[in-house]
Amino acid sequence: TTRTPEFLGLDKNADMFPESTSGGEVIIGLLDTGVWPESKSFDDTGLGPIPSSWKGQCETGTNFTTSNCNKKLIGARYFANGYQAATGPIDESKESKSPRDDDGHGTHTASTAAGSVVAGASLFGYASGTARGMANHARIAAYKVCWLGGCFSSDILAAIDKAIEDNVNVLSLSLGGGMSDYYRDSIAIGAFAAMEKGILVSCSAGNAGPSSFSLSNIAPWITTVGAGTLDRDFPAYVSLGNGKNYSGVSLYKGNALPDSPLPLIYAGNASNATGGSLCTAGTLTPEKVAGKIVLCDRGVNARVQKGAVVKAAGGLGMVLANTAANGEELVADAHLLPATAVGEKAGDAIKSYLFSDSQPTVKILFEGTKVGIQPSPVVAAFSSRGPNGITPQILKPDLIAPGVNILAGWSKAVGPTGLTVDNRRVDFNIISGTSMSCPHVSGLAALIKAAHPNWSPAVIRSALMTTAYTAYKNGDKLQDSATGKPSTPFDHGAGHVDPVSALNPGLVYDLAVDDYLGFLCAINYTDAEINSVARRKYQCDASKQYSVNDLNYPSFAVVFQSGGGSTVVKHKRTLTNVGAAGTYSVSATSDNPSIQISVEPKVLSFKENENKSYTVTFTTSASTSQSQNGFGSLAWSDGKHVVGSPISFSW
Amino acid sequence: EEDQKSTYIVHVAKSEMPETFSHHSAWYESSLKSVSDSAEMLYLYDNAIHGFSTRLTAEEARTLETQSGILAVFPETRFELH
Repeated sequence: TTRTPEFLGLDKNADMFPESTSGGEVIIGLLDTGVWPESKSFDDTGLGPIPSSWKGQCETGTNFTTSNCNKKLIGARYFANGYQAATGPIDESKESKSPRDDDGHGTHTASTAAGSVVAGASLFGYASGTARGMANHARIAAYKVCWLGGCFSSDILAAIDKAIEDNVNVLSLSLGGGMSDYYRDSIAIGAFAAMEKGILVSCSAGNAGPSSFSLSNIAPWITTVGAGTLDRDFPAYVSLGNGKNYSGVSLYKGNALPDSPLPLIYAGNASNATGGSLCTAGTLTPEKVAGKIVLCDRGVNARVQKGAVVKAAGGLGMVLANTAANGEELVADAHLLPATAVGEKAGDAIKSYLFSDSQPTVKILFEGTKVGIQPSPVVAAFSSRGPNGITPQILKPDLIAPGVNILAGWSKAVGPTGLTVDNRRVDFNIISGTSMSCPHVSGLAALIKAAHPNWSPAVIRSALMTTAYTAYKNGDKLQDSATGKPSTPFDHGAGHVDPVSALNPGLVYDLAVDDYLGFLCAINYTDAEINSVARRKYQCDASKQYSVNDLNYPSFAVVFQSGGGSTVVKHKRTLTNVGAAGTYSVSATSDNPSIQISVEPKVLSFKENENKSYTVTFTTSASTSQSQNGFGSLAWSDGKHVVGSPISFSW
Repeated sequence: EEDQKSTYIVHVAKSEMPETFSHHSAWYESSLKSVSDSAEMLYLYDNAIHGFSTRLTAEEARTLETQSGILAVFPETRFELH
């Protein structure tokens, strides 16, 4: 990726990460659409021998042989038995029955996590710079589980099964389904086994935001990653015939529009179809759009497909307007025709002009790449949101990372829009999603693993979470793109990842397999359900009181009983000192005056590697019969480190 | 619909393997054959779960779930890229 290394502070602190030595020992496995091995991001120049721990291999198949692997791309496998059983034999004229990536997504995520340094990267000149993965010395193992027809759980489980056997250190999954109980969720179950082997599993939170309860991959042994913006934008202005200008974004490169203004038409007025404003396939009347710029509403079909529909109907350009579902969030696309995306407010203003002027005209002005955009990061509107619908006492997502307009490697089998009509081929593409934020965290976790080889997956996640930030440098709280208001822990979890601080978190919240087994007892799983998840007969101790509130998680999700009077909820935690000996004091805040937070003890003194426990008591005097939420934070500090935890309150 | 085969993930309590079997794969195969002559394993899982995936009718899946040592039989789910 370009820009994210700088945005995350990796460039100025390169000496803090012992990447060039131990970094090469870390292996990141990615379950995705495969890999385009010829991408420069997988050049292995300068890398040492493949780690001796590696047991994986490079599988052969359509247009893919063992010689496609090297010291960077050390493993490539594909899993299609479930896919073929469900949909029939793979048509090798349409997709590669091999680890080769025909989609681009897998190449993008793999290069984001651990791509080598590539100078002069860009998409049509946009986002130009030196691209690199977060852990650019780490090794990549690609496990192809997603095909034209989707990603099937039998294949995903087989890939996790193999990745564990192959000895990956980090698993990155930029895919998911809806929320389901952990014992039914193949990713959750596979991740449990991986976690037991010391593998950190990082998963995308989903793109179903900004609706509440829209998360996927929420098991507590998974690191769940939401998405935020960078300080980079690709402005493309809309200049209306009435003299008003509105800002939008675009990655269009190609034939320029005429300098003179062009007629503008609303797609809804150029279609006889219901929902004609959405510019879905075959709904525009060519006679009405020919030679014009068409305003299409966002939603239902892919943004880039709308551009293709306008182009096919003879339109010269497109203005893509957000609706309430997306608010002011702008996602740039490499459209096939001159096009720009505008927010809901601008879209409404442009429509108002369209409907009031008898001969509306417009110009689109493409401005290229701008950096230094503030505020940033902003939580992406699409990023899935809490609360956690399965276990409300576990706050998810865990954190956010860059996931909007991310440039990374791409497959040469497909154009940057992914549309079949797109014949362009690019080395790098710019796309958005929690799919893009997840491999950022996977790569950063690999960096931390390289620096601290003995840290458990839970400790690495704790370090990433407790050092994440929730405010801009000026002190203002992180914003939510969906609302323009401050985001909450249901949107950003612990906050935005800060890898430099995560290297030296001071204190961490560790979790071992037994803790998670206790958690399964606490959520009243049956013996069979526990056995399905944990692959062992585990008898919950009937004499023991298990509590989800006591899972040693780096965040707090406090659930009060509604309708009652004063309610008290206790959470217990244990901190481990991974820094020098020191004395830490606690502070806690709540945005709800009816909630009191009491921590015992208030001061903890640690020797090196020492564990200390504390109890937090949350008391509310609020009596509510309605579902409500509130937020707060708790932090331990020795003056040098701040070990922060977000808190959510739910009634 | 009852006759239509779908993919199922079968979770097995490996520790309950009868002593008559020398390897768990043989036990899994035997359990599968007890409900369907034609069903074949798509995958045998050793690390991510204990169990296997296969194509079964709904009736066969229900029957398999009642077999000794079978913890659960879940229909396959489809995931999407994010």
